[in-house]
Amino acid sequence: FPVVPEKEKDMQFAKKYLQNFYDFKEEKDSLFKSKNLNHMADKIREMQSFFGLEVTGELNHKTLDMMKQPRCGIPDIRS
Amino acid sequence: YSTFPMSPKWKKEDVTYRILNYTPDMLQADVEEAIAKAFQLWSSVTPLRFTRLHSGQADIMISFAAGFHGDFYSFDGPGGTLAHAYPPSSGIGGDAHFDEDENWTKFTTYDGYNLFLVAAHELGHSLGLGHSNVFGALMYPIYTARDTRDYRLPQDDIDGIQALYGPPRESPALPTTALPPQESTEMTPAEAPTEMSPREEPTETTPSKAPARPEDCDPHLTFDAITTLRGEILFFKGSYVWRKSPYFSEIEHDTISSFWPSLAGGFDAAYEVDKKDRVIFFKDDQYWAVSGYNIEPGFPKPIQNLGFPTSVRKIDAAVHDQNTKKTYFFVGNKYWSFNENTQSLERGYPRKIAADFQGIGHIVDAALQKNGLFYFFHGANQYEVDVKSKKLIRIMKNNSWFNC
Repeated sequence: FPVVPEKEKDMQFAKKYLQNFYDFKEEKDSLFKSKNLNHMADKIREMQSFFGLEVTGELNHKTLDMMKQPRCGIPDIRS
Repeated sequence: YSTFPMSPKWKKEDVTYRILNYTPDMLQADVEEAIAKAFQLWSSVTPLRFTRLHSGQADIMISFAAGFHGDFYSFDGPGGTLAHAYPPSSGIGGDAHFDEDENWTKFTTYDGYNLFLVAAHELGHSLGLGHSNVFGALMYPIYTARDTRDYRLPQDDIDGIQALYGPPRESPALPTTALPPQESTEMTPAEAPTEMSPREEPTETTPSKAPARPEDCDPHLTFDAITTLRGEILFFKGSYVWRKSPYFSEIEHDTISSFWPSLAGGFDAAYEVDKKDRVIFFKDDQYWAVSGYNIEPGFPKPIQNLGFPTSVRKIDAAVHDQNTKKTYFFVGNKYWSFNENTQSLERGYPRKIAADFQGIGHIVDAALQKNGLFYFFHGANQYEVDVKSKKLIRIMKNNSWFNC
C-alpha cells in the first residue's frame, strides 16, 4: 500500500482525537472540503483553549504532543 | 471543574461498588487497596459512603478489559486512552472500565500507570464530575504521575464534588438508613455511642477451664491486640488469633502458640513495621519482635528500652503509621509517638488521645492502620479515623472485618 505521509497520519490522528473528545463531526458528504477544515480548525481551537495552549487553530507540534498524552477516555467537551 | 450535562448525581449517600475482575499486572490485594483508597478520597470530602459488594449488582461496577469490551467506546491498546467511566445512573451508569492493555502498578514509576490515581479520576466521573482544565486537578484529563503516598484531593476537585453532594456531615458519617445487615456492620445511631466512654471492664468470669473462642459475629466481641502481618490482619484475644487474609474470603482461626509456640497468650498490643517485615508484641512490661514465624534473638526486652518511664507498666495498644513511619503507643488516656528511624520516643509526648484523635475518648484496647485509615478498638466498637483530616468517619462493631 502507499505509505501515508506523516502529515496526513497526524491529521488522521487529530481528527480521531477531536471526534473522541471534542465532539468533532466530519461532514462526509460535504462538497466543500474547506468547510470541514474550518470546522476542524474550530475544534482545534477549542482543544487548545481547554489545555491553555496558544489558540491558533493549527495542528502544530505542541498541540499534537498534547493529543498524544495518555489520558481518560471521557470527552472534555460534550454536546 | 465541570459536571456532565444536567449534572447527574447519586440520589443517595450510600453507594455500592464491586470489583468484577482483576488485572494480572498487580496483586489482587493491591488492586483492592488502590480502589478503596480512591473511594476514600471522595468519601473524605462528601457525605458519601462506599460499601464494597462481592456479588450481585452494585452501583459502580469496576472492570479491566482491552479493545472492544461491550460498550461503544473500545479501548485503543497501550497508551492513549487509559480508562473511562460513566456518570451516575442505572445500568452502566457509574461503571468504570480500565484498559487491560496498559501496565497497571501501585507505584508511581514511569513504566506503568498508577491504578490509584487513574481510579480516583474515573470514580470522579462515576460520581458525576466531568473534566477540569486546571492543570494539577485530579479531574484533568491527561495522566500525570505524582507521589500518591500522602495524596490530597486538589481544591478544584473538592469544589466540584461538593457542588454535587455538599461537604461531609459533622458527626461521624453513620448510615441514615441502616444497610441490610449482611451489607454492613455499621451501627444505627441509636446504638452508636458518640464517644468512647471510660473503659467498661469486661465482665469476664474466671472460668475453671480455658475460655472457648468467642463466635466471630458475637456483637460483644472484644480484642486484646490487632496487627497487620505481610498484608494480612491478625486479631488477638486470649490465646486465640483470627486471621484475615486478602487471598481467602474465609476467616482462619488459630492459636498464638500455633505461630509462636514460645509466646504465651494475652497480648496487650501489637504492630507491624512493614518496611522491616517485623511485628512487635507487647505483654505487661515486656516486648518481643518477630519476623514471620521467627522470634528475633534477645527478646523479650523491657518496654523501658523503648524510652518509656518506669511509671508505664503496660501498653494498651500500638499502631504504626506506614506513611509517617511513626508508631503510636496508647497508655490510658494518653499516647506517645515513636520514631522508627531513630528508635526513640518523640519530644512533646505523651499527649492526650482525645486532643489529636477526634471522637476517641480514653482507653484504646487495640489499634490498626488499613488503607491509610486508622481503626481504634474499644469494648465491642471500633472507630474509623482519618488522622490527616483528624476526622472520625464512622463507628462499627469490632467484627465488621469478619464478613458478619
